[in-house]
Amino acid sequence: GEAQRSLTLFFRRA
Amino acid sequence: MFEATFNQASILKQVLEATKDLVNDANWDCSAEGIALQAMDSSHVSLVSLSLRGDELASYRCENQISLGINMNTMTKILKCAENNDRTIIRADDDADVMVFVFESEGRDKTSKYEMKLMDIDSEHLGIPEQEYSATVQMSSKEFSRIVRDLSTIGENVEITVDKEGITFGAKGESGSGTVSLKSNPSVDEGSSNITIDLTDSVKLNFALRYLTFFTKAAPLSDNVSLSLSADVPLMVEYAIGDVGFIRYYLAPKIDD
Repeated sequence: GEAQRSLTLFFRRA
Repeated sequence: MFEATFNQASILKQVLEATKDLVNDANWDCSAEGIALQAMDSSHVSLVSLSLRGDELASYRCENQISLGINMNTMTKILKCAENNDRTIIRADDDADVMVFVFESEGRDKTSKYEMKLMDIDSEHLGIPEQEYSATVQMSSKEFSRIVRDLSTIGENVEITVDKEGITFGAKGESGSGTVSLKSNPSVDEGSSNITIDLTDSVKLNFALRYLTFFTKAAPLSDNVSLSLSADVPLMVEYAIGDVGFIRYYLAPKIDD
């Protein structure tokens, strides 16, 4: 199935 | 000292309507340039980024950078005390624990003043990388809202496909399926869908409609919305706020396990 990714996987912590 | 004056309360009202369903509490980061807000929803799937330029407001001053921790529901309630056309001033002293709202009626015969307690919010700030997108679609914000609403009756997710033909939104559910396609080269006839597509590569991505529904609350801010997509990166949905700034939403895609 399709899993919802977290945004934090794509964006670095500033 | 921070003080921003809006000619009309309606912009702030609309900004709050566009954010309060995603974010309960957020820091309003005020600097000499203007007001910025960045916050993720509680499940860390989506992010809202608001930018308002001080020099495009009726008046603006902010000597020292200040982060104002705001409960968005409380601010929404206070803004409901203003008429849409009221001149609206928001103000906070350095190290203040309240934000002051002043609403002046069009005829300047009524002035209302409210104070809202500020909060300490420990928020996680993310660095959003500059991204070249494979496809950027500009379309009517009303049309986008309509499509999101219609497909939400069918399923929980939407598959967005952008290619040289246009953009297609598709949803599947237990009881059926639906697709809506908009062509990229609309006729000049009035009433055409009037979309423009900037495409370098075709893309097909899946997103949760629940979050797109929250994003469409920004439609009153702008007649147009832009959707930017690339494979395996978050969707960016942008509404311009006149010349004053923008509200951008990011939504992580659903990916096959």
